[in-house]
Amino acid sequence: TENARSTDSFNYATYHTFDEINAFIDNLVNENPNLVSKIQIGSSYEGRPLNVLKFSTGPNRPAFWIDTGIHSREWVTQASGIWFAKKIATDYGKDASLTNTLNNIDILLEIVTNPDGYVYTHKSDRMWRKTRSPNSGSLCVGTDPNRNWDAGFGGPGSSSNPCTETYRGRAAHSEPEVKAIVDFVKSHGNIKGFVSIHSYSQMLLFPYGYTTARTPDHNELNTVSRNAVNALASLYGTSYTYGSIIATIYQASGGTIDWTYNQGIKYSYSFELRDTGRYGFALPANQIIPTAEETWLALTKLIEHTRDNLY
Amino acid sequence: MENYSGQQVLRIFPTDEDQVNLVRALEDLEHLQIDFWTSPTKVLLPIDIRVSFRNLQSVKVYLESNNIQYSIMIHDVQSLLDEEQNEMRRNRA
Repeated sequence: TENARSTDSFNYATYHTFDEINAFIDNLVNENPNLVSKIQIGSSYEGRPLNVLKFSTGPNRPAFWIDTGIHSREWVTQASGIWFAKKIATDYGKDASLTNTLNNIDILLEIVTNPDGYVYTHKSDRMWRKTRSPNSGSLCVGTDPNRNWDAGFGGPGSSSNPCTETYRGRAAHSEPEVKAIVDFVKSHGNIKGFVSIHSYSQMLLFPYGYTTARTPDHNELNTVSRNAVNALASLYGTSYTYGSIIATIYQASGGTIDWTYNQGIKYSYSFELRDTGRYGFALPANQIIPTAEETWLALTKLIEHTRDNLY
Repeated sequence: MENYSGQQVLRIFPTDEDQVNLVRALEDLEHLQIDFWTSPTKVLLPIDIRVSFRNLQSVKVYLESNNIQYSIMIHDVQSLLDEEQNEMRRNRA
């Protein structure tokens, strides 16, 4: 029944399966043919589609990328991604800032960035984090897709042991889920902002993670991040910290936004959504909408700054 | 589905660099099968670990014998996941 529903009657306050999310995506595209389209940028290791929603009102625009769920067990991120998609489709033409944004740049949204892992969390192991590709010579399955990027790949803060949660994989971009984004970003050539969304320690981070070196844009990214977390806190008072990855949490090599930054995407960020100290990855579904709402306020700041400072 | 009955998530509060390193050392003890929900990073930043029922006592003894403060963040992981599943079923119905 969920698959047959329109996006108006879709329940945004519960967690959904991969098939339900894909049905939601198709419904959103069908309901908004002049605004939303679906791009399949590749397939996962087990052959599932890597779908990206494209919100666009004109050809050849710069773009702002958002992905959720690269770590499959972080369910609030996929659920927030669904909410963002509906919010964008609903607010275009009504909200002045979002309308201005979409009249100038596209928004690209990958809701289930690690579909094999996500399906596995529903069917076999709720706490699964990695991809589901096998590792030759090991019984342990999967690679951490947030250690698989060609940015300090293989350095500290990632593991060479396939049985660990931060296993980096056999080579940079060895995971099809990662390679698909790499190929898409390169072929697009005009992505100006990039946000990768995780959970659950309430942080807004920017490069670098693999080195202590500051990016040339450190001060600007820091200021934008401060504005974003202030906007986020304005709704429910949720407190976020912000800063570069290595200074704020830990050294992490091979991370997503270090690669995107080094590709020339100046406005590269990573979110860690709610919550600290109570539920971790098992955030109750009644917190999905508040989480998405407050995150959207911060995302809006990041998108607006990118829109107004195209380079 | 994997069953998480009896598993707990511990929130650890290291007060100095030595304690951070002691918690970090748990990562290398593969037989304990600890799932680091948040990693050991800096002093005063909490570390969350999911521990199987079988290894719970060993880990708690390790922390207590090293005077490392912790609290139980989730008393039974499976009960939270059961509630999550029940809610999904209710919503589908």
